[in-house]
Amino acid sequence: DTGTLAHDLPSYLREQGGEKSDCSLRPFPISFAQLGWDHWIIAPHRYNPRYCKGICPRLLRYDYHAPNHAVVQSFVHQLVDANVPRPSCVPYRYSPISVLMIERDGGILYKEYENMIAESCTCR
Amino acid sequence: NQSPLPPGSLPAIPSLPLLRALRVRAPGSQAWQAGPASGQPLRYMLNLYRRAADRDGRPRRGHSLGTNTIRLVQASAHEGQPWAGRWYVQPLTYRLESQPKAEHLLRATVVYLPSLPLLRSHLLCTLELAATSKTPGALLSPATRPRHGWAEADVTPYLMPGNGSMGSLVLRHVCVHAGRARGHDALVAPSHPFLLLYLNDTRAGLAPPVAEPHRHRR
Repeated sequence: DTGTLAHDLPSYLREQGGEKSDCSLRPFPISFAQLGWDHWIIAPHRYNPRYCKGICPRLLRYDYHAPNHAVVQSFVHQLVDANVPRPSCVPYRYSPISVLMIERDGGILYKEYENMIAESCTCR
Repeated sequence: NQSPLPPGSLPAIPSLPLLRALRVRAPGSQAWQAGPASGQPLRYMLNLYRRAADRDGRPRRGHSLGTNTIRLVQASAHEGQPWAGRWYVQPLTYRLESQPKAEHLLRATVVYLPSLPLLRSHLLCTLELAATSKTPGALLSPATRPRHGWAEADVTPYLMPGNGSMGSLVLRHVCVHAGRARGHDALVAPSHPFLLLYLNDTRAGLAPPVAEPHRHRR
């Protein structure tokens, strides 16, 4: 009953702490020293891979880019069996990063690595 | 049930390009303690990096380098006294021992400083490329004063397969000729030119973003 589900949504959000707990992109700036790679990567000095965290709501909004299966799994979790987990909040789109590296032989390497910065999240 | 890996430790055969590169090509921390790379080559690469990426490392739009991998190879100098009076002559060789299979060479350039200001004079430099079986010899000297002082010349046809392992490359018989224009400065050797390999890494490449599959509105 989609009418009931839509009616449920405000209380669902209140129950989960509102939109603050919704699946969303969060910043997480780190240094390559924290990863133990600072002897190797000399630029950039800062790196923010970001991460996705939060609850995937019962009704997945269109901007979550969730596939139809995620919608069904959400319904199964809510209506049929809570042992089936809710869809997970995971990165959807990424952007690359350019790094400058020192190699063992003293060479210097410029390289672009794909999928190093999360740009948006989805429920999958 | 596995305990978490300490920072910097990796599985034996990492499958991701970044981790594989870290495993195979990164210097150990002891090498770093011996002293980081420095000097003109590092300065050149940092400038190149700043043009290509912002402070967070995101590649700048419209400032593409045309490829996703650029490797700087430093020269090994031949033995001998390079100075003869006011003239400096130094033969150089560039070797890259193991070129990863996934990295495809697009072009190779040599980067050099045609003019090095000294206290009371200038050191003027040209590069001589010896002829190979396929290409004639050439004398490289920029027609106009290059921006930022550096001159870059395409030497792709002069690059040969090396004798070593598969994928090794060598550029032999590059000769730096330099002369003091005037004055009596102390003998300051010009910084050696370095080789830039523009490569396309098919694993970590700049593939165009995958088009989002069309989905019907729900």
